[in-house]
Amino acid sequence: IVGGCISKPHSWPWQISLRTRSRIHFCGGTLIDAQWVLTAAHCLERSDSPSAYKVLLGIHTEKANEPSKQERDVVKIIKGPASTDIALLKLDRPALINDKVSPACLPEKDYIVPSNTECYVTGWGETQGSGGEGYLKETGFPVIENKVCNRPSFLNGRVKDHEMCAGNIEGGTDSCQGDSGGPLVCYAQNTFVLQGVTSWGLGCANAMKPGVYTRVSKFVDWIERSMKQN
Amino acid sequence: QRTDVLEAYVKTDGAWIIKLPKSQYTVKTVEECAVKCDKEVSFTCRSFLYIEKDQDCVTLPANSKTDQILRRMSATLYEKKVYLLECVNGIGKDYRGTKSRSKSGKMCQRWEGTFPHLPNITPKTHPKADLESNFCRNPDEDKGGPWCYTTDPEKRWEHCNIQDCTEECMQCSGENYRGKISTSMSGFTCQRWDSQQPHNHGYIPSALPDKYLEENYCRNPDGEPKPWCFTNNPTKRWEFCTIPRCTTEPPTIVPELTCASGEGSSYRGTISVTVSGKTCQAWASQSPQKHSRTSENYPCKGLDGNYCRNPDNERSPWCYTTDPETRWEYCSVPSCGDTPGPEEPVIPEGEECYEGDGSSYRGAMSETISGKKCQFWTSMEPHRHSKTPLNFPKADLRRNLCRNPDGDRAPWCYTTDPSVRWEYCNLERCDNIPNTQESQTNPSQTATQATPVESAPSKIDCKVGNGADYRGATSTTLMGITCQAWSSMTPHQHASFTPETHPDKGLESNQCRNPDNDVNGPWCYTTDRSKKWDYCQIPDCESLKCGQPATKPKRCFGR
Repeated sequence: IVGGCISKPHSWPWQISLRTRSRIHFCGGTLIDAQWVLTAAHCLERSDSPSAYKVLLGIHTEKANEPSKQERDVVKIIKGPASTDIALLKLDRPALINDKVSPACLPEKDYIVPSNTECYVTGWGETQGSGGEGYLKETGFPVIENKVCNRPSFLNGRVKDHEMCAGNIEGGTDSCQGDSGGPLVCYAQNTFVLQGVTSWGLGCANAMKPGVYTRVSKFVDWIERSMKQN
Repeated sequence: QRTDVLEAYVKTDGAWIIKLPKSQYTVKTVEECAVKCDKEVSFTCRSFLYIEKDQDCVTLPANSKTDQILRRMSATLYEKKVYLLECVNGIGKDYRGTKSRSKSGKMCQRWEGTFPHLPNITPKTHPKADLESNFCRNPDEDKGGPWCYTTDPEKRWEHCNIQDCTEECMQCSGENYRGKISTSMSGFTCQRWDSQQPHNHGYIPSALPDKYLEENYCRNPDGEPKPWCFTNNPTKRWEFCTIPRCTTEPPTIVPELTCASGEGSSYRGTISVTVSGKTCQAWASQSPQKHSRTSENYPCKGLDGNYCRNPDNERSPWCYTTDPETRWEYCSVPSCGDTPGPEEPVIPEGEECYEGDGSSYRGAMSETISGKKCQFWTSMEPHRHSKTPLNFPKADLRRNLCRNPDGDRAPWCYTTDPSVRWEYCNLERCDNIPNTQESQTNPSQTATQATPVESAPSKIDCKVGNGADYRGATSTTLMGITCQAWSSMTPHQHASFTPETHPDKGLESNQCRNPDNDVNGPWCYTTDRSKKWDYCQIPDCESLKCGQPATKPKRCFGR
């Protein structure tokens, strides 16, 4: 996360760290059910084998030495529809849900986040020297409607309907490498709803180049069908 | 028909005007109050106040154009649309707008004034013509429309050239266009803003109340060069609309040349250096910084030369810099004395709550109790008000953050919803926030215990109490060992708990159950020879509310 600030420990209890077998953090993810994590498909390019991955929950630092840490193996990978950057991971056994580990809510099917809504992205990714390395960081910014985001001076038509933009038009704060797969949550009626999966951007925190997130509401049917069938 | 009478009025909750003369009535309905206003004889009734609780009805000659609006709970202001119009119908005999400059730009003389011209038409000679202040009027039904005596000794009077109401036109980039054109420039019918067919989009009318996204009319809610709309053609997501530019010049602002008040949107001075001393880039130039703040896109914002300006509601005048390493910076334009001091750290480490009446609250909440976004304290849109940083220097009236500058009972703010003037904020008092753990267990939002698998795959699998009624899908023990099917006798023989002996205990397949009401919760026989049975790990529904963290996040906004 470039800019933003270090989060209060465990204040985003659905945030997970996706790690290699040797426990190196390389992507984020979101707990959406005791035994299921949502992440980005491009995070799983290094291997198709579930055993290549580990999931850490209930942690605040990248060192992950907190007593609240829970570690799970991945037993199943379910990638989203073709050319979409979303995937489901099934854990070997349910996470213990408590005040440091609990799921984010899924949005309604096809819900479109209103332009200018305040949303938050979190992760242990690249900070570009903006401080907080090694700690879970957060930053908040408004959603930018695809119409504006696809302007020539912005991302020039690259953003699809099943994606959404969020960020500061004048740059300075954004998600970045290592945050991929993590959650973009938006706040409404005292509840955080998972609206985006951190996916891609043109650099990080550049002006008029907001971050692009997979629009979760377009995949609610796929998510529920996949969990039910598996 | 009675509700039609309200059609002629614009409603604003939480608003109040103190003005004499007035008439007071007791009525049963708001429609009755509207009828009282329509039939008022002692003055021209331009608005009325209705207090539902007390069934009070107060008719008034004033409205938000002529008088200051105050805050009041459970009161609603209804203003007659005809007296809010800034355009003329026909020759403008009933024009009651507030334009006060003649067509050549001369300031109008006050109607009861006698200098520089001794008028023969005065409020006394024409009591019904509402010859107020120095506003343009047409008391003698002049064919040329509203006029006024001018303050120029050489020019006794002059017409005011006010826009015709029926003329569909726009000013500047059409951000305030409220017309009814609903076809795009190549003839497509516009899609309704409250519809997601054929195009999904994020311009939700209820989320952007101050953009007037009505029906399928062309609008400009996002700073485009002119109004546009989503089209009903599936292959054409959106398109600009062709809307003629008004012949009358745009609303004049009082240019500030030496200092900037509020956010500095009216600053038109010549400072062109940033706070760190960098030279500003010309607005017409795209180098070294490529940008969209051009005078074509923002025709009425004075984007000339390389002068510091504030075209887009930033907190003060700024400019792109000629330093390739620094995209943009605020400028050192002196404030006219009405903005709070330098930005202090806004979010105190503690919880987001307020002490006492909230006058000391300095947190970052900017949302009202009903979820509306707060209006900037320095802005007069959509609600004109007097709670500005200049009038309340000690109240920290920063950006659009919730504050309590006037000793109310809790932090509040003006809302961006034109029909709701103000509301209390989405904050709790610190002393009545129960222990954070409990505060999360709002029974109404507790995840319900997982019902049988087929019907509730998305329900989060959890148990209530000792899980005697648990029918979820978990089929592994605490140690991760797979459960043995209840009907199976291998690897463990057992006769006590089978589907036959306990038909009503849901002993399906190998899923964890609690047929013997074990106090520690669901269990199962295991497939591990060395371990006959073990408990399963099923979370308590009580703690399983999605999206509500036990520890409230900071929510630091990335600005």
